[in-house]
Amino acid sequence: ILSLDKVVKRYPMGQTEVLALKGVSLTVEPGELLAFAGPSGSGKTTLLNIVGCLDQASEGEVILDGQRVNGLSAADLGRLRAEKVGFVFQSFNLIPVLSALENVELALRLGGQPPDRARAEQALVDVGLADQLHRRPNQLSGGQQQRVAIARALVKAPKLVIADEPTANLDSVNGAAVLDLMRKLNEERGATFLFSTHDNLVLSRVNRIVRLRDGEIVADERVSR
Amino acid sequence: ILSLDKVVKRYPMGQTEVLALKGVSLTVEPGELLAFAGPSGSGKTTLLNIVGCLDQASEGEVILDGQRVNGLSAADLGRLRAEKVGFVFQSFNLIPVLSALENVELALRLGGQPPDRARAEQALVDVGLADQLHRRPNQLSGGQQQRVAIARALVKAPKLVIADEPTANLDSVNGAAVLDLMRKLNEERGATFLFSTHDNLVLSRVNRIVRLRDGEIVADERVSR
Ligand SMILES: Nc1ncnc2c1ncn2[C@@H]1O[C@H](COP(=O)(O)OP(=O)(O)OP(=O)(O)O)[C@@H](O)[C@H]1O
Ligand SMILES: Nc1ncnc2c1ncn2[C@@H]1O[C@H](COP(=O)(O)OP(=O)(O)OP(=O)(O)O)[C@@H](O)[C@H]1O
Ligand SMILES: [Mg+2]
Ligand SMILES: [Mg+2]
Repeated sequence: ILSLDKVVKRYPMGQTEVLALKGVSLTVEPGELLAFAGPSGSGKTTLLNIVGCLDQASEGEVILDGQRVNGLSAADLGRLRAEKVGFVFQSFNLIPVLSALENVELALRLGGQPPDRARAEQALVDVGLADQLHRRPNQLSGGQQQRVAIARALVKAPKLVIADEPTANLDSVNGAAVLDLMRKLNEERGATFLFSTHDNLVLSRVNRIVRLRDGEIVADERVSR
Repeated sequence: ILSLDKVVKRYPMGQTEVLALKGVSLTVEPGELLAFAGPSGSGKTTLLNIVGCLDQASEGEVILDGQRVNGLSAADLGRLRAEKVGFVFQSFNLIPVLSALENVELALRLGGQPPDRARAEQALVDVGLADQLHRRPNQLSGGQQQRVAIARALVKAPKLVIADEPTANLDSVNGAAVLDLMRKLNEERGATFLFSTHDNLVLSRVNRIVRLRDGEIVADERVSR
C-alpha cells in the first residue's frame, strides 16, 4: 500500500536549511499496524505528513496505493488524501465553529461520501463521546478533542489511517479503548494503520515498530502478537 | 501557598450547563511536587486554569500565596499570574510570529522582570533546544514546541509552576530531562509544582498524587521518595 524510496525532506531556514529526513526507504503491506518511534525532533511528523499527502518530499519517491505521489499538484494531493487517507494530526486541527458531530460529518462530505449523521454519531459513540456530540472544540477537554479527531479520521473507513501521537492526551483507559477500535477496523476491514508515538501502550499493540533518529531509520522490528 | 475551599465550576451549554468541578477542597504547602491524575474529561485542566488565575471559579474560595483570587478583576488576575505563576498550557500557546528565544524573553518582560537574553537562552539550553533558538513555533516539532513552553514558564523562576500534561509530546529521554529540571528548581529554590498528567513517569517523580473523577477529588496520596 505504501513504498518510499530514499525520501529526503529539507526545510528552508534563513541562509541554510534543516535536513529533517535524510533518505528514508520503507515498504508497508496492506493491513499492517506500524508505529514510528523516536526522540522528539527525529522526523516522525515530517514523515507522516509526506505519506499522508499533506506535504511534499524534497527528493525521493513516494508511491501510495499504486499511485506516485511526489510531483502531484496540491489539488490532486488533496483529492487523493480526502479519498484514501484518514489523518489524525498531532495538534487535532478541529474546525472551531463546528460541533464535534459537524466536524465528523464534514470528513465524510470532503471524502466524497454522502453526509450520514447516524454514521458520524456512531463514530463519536465508539470513542466514548456520546454525551458531547453538540459541543464545539473549545468546550471539550484536550483528550476529548483528540478523540473527536480520531473519530473524524475513522468515520470514512479509509484504507489507510495515519495517526500522529493518537494517545498523547489520553489516560490509559481511553487510550486502550481507542487502540481496540483501531485494531477492530484493522481486522474487520483490513485497514492499514501508521502511528507515531512515545507511548509504550501503543508500541505493545502494533505488529511492526520502525525507529527514527535524526531523520534516519535506525531499526525496523516485526513483532508477533 | 494554595488553599481551595468547595470550588465549583460550571460551563454554560445552551439551556443547561456542564458541572466540570463539583466542590473541590485542597491545601498545598510551599515546595510540594503535586500531580493531578484522572481520566480524560475529569476536570484537571479546569482546576489548573482556576488555580493559575486563567479562569474564575463559579463558587468557592481560592487563596493563592495569601491573596484571595475569586472576585478579582481580569486585570488584577493577569498581574497576579504574570508575577507569581509560570504556566505550561496543554496546547502550548506559543506566539507564532516570535522565535523560541523571543517567546521566552517575552515571559520575563510580562512578569515585570528586565528582558535578559542570556537567561532566556539558558532556559532553552536547559530543555535541550540550544540549536533551535531562532526558530518560530511552526518550524519546530510538537515536542520541541512543548519544551519552549516549559522554558517560558521556568525562566521567571516563579514560586508556583503549573504544567498541564508537560510530557504529553515527549519521548522518555526528553521527558525525564524536563522532570529533572523541575525537581532541581524545586530543591534549589523551593518552587511549588502542580502538574496534570496521564504519564506514569511523572507520577513516579512527584511527592503527592491527587486523583480526580467527574469533577471530584477521589484520592489524595502522599508518596515518600
Ligand atoms: N468551555 C467549556 N464548555 C463546556 N464544557 C467544558 C468546557 N471546557 C471543559 N468542559 C468540560 O468540562 C469537563 C472537564 O474538562 P477538563 O478540560 O478540565 O478535563 P481534563 O481532566 O483536563 O481532561 P483531558 O485529560 O482530556 O485533558 C469535560 O467534561 C469537558 O467536556
Ligand atoms: N517548518 C520547519 N522548518 C524548519 N525545521 C522544521 C520544520 N518542521 C520541523 N522541523 C524540524 O525537523 C525535525 C523533525 O521534526 P518532526 O516534527 O518531524 O519531529 P517529530 O519526530 O515529530 O518530533 P515530536 O516527537 O517532538 O513531535 C525537527 O528537528 C524540527 O525542528
Ligand atoms: Mg511530531
Ligand atoms: Mg486537560
